[in-house]
Amino acid sequence: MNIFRFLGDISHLSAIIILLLKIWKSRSCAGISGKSQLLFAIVFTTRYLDLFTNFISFYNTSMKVVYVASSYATVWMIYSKFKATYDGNHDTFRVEFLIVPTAILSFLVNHDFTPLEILWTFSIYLESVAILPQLFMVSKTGEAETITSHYLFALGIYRTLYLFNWIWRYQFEEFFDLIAIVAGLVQTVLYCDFFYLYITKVLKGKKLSLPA
Amino acid sequence: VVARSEHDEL
Repeated sequence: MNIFRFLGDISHLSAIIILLLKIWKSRSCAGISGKSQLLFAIVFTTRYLDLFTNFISFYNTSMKVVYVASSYATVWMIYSKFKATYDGNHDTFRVEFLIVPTAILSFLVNHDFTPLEILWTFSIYLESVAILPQLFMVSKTGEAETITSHYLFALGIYRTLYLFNWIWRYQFEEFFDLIAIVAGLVQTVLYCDFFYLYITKVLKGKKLSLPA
Repeated sequence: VVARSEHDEL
């Protein structure tokens, strides 16, 4: 494992923990898209089915278990525990526009036409766009809490770091997975606008707000 | 170099 991959995983884990703590400590999921979190739960579930079929390392298994468990905990907090604070009126992105095309694409473009492989491919495609309901919510309300911005930055930079990891692996291990690379590029591009706002506003101590 | 699908990443 190279440094980019490791930092990417740490950043991904930080994002998940930041979100869990934000909701738990404030007893509120205001400003958080339940739809994006639901999509991430689907992403982890469909990708990590290989927990039952394939052992890679203790690190790999424990991270997968933590990702899956925390995604379900987040969904539970939004749709059950702190349901009253969930701002469903602003969470109006139509997720079928993400799920249906990525599902179709995973049947058409995959490494292997087997159930587990198609589900893995679907999870890669879906992950690349799963943040859209959250970004849509931020653009709709025109603002995001600073802690939510930190969450989004950690989540966005994780896939960006994976891009460097893939360059590294291509160079030194002669390994590349085109499906993951293209989806990772799409995912990173979706965050570019947010990265700009994060650097120019949040890092300078201002709240993330969009011009009206 | 060939594309592989080992899925050893997260």
